[in-house]
Amino acid sequence: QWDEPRVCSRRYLKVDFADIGWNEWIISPKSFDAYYCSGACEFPMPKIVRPSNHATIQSIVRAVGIVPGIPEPCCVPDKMSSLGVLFLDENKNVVLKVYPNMSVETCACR
Amino acid sequence: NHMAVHPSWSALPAAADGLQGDKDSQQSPGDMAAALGPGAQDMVAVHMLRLYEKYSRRGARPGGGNTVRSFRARLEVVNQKTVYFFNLTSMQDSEMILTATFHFYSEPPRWPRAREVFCKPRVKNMSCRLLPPGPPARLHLLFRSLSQNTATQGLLRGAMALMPPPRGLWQAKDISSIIKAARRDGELLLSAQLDSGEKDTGAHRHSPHMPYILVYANDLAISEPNSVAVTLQRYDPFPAGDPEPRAAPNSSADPRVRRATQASGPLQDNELPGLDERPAHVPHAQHYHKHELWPSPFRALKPRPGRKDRRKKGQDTFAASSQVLDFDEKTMQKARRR
Repeated sequence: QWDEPRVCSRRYLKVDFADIGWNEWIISPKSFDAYYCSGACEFPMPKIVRPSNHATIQSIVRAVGIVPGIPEPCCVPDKMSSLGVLFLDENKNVVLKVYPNMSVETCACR
Repeated sequence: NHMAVHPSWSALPAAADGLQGDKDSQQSPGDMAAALGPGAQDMVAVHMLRLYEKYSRRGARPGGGNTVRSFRARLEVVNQKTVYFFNLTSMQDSEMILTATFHFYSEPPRWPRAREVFCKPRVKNMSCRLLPPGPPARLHLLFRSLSQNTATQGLLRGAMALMPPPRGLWQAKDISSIIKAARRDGELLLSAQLDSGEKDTGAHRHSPHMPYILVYANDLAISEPNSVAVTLQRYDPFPAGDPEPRAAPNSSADPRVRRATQASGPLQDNELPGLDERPAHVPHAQHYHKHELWPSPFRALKPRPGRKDRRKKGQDTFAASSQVLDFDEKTMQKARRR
C-alpha cells in the first residue's frame, strides 16, 4: 500500500462473493477484480488524472482560497466495465444478468 | 441444435458435450456444477452455464439483452396426461421480454406395430404383404396460462403439432408471443402438455430430460445505481423495524452526539474554534443546543470563523474570544522546554 502513488489512480481490489455473503446463490463468478479509486486531486492536477473542467476550476478556487471550505475534487471511477453473473433466484431457477459498472477501468478527478 | 435456437447465435455445439471441454477462466465447470447443486445435471443448468461462458468469453449479450431467466418445470399427471407447470413469477416488472423459448426432449418415436390387414392375394404368387407401419404419432404441444388463484385448466395460449424427430433429441420452440400475452394478462403460471396420444408412463418424472423455458429480457432497471443489490443482496443489512442502525444493539440512550467541528480550512494551530462567535455568513454552521452537548466542563464548540472574517477582525479580537486550554504550570513548563 505504502508505495502506492499519491495521485488519484486505480488500486487493485479483488472481491470474493463469499466475503460479502452472496456466494450461496451466486454460481459464477465466485470472485472478480473490482479495483477502486484513491489518491489526491491536488492543484495543479496532472493530465493523468483526467480532470473535468469543473474539477479544474474547483481546484484553482480552492488553491487561491477565494472561498473558504472548498474541498479538493474527488478521485472517482471514470470508465467502468460490466460483469455477467450467474445466480439462483428465489425459486432456485438459474438466472444470468449482465450488470454494468461493476469493475473500474480508469479513475479521474471530478 | 436447441441451444442455438436463438437467431443471433451461431450454432452452439451440442449440449451433450456439457462443459467439460470448457475451462472457465475463474473456476472449473465442476465448481459451477457443484454450485448448482443437485440441479447441475439437468439440461437447463448446462444451457445457462453455456450462456454464461459465452458472455464471459466474448461479451456476447445473451439474446441481445442483459438478462436470461430460466424456468424449470414441475411435472404433474392430470387426467393421465403429463403436464409441466412453470412458475414465471420471479420475472421483474422492469424486465422487457425480448424472446422466450421452450426446450423439450423428444423421445425416439415408438413406431406403431406393422398393420396386419386381411388381404386376398389377387395374383397367385403374391404373398400378403404387411402394410408398412403408419407414420409415427404426431406430438401436440399445448400451452395454457393460469392466474395464481384459480385452479382451472387455464386459458389455452398456444398449440403446436410437431413431427417427432427420427431419434431422441432436444428441440426448442419460440414461445415469445405466448409468454408476452400471458404476462400482459398477469397470468404467470404456465402449463405445457406434450401430448403424443399415449398414456403417461411417468418416464419423465425427475429425468434430466425435463423441459424448461428460457426468457431473454432487457432489464431496464439494471443501469440504476444500485441494481446489483435489487437482485443479489438478499439479506437487508437493516431489515425494516430494526432499531436505528447507528445505535449499537445493547447501547443505552447514549447522550453523546456524533459531530464534526466545522473546520473551515486546514487547522493552522491548535487553538480551539471560538466559543460564542458564530459567523453569520457561514450558512451551514451547526447550531449546537446546550442539551445536545456532553454534560461536561467543556463548553460548546463553535465552528471557526471563515478566513476572511478572521482577517477582518484581526487576530487580537479573535484571540480574546477564543478559548485556549488552560494547563497547569508544570505541563506548561514541560511544553516550553519541548
